[in-house]
Amino acid sequence: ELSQDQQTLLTYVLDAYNKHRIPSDISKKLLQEQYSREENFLLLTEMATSHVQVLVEFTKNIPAGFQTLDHEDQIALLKGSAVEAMFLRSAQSFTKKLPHGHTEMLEERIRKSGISEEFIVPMFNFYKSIRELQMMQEEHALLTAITILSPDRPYIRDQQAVEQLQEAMLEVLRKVCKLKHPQEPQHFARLLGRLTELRTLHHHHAEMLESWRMSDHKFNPLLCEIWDVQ
Amino acid sequence: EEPSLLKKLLLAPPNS
Repeated sequence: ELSQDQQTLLTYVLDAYNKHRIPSDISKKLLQEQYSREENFLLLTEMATSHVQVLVEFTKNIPAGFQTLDHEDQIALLKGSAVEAMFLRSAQSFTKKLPHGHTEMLEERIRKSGISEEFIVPMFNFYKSIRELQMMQEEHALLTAITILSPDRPYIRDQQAVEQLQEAMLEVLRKVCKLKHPQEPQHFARLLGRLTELRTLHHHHAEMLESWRMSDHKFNPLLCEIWDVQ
Repeated sequence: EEPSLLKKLLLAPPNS
């Protein structure tokens, strides 16, 4: 069973995850904007920017002590996890079948935005693998917090403090998996396997940015900072 | 060095 503290932690993380999401006016644009490659690229960068803002707000609300870390480490954790948290959140959009055909529109726009096929394939394989896990909202929220609190990101100074925060989240996730998927003892291990997949996507993403830069696509200052693009 | 936008977002009061 979850202890009282763990139940409180889970409630906080779930509330923070549900409260902070892409504003509907941006996702509505998926249906309205033109269909040109340029328009798709701009729309995707607008969604990515919103993902970063949502990520920061979610992270500030993680109760287990993210705010106790020093600011440099908080920034290093956000920079190190932003791409992975974005893919995880996007995967959920493809799982939940957004209303009014948003999902199909989003897929179309991603496929027609200048991203080369070699990155499209692993991206949609990842979305499919997340869909197959039929994750509950609690699992998405915890897995996102676990992704953010990865002690092995570049430039983390107090790795031990981050590791303790991540351990607490992993223990709650392990119990939630046992409670919610009693018939699937492997479910927790499968979720952790997705974290490994996210690292690979993170690597692909850096190469994607390079190819976009070559075709002279510009990113706004927040994306340049979070993605380390000059 | 450019002021960090990320730091600004982090230091802003929650849910701003």
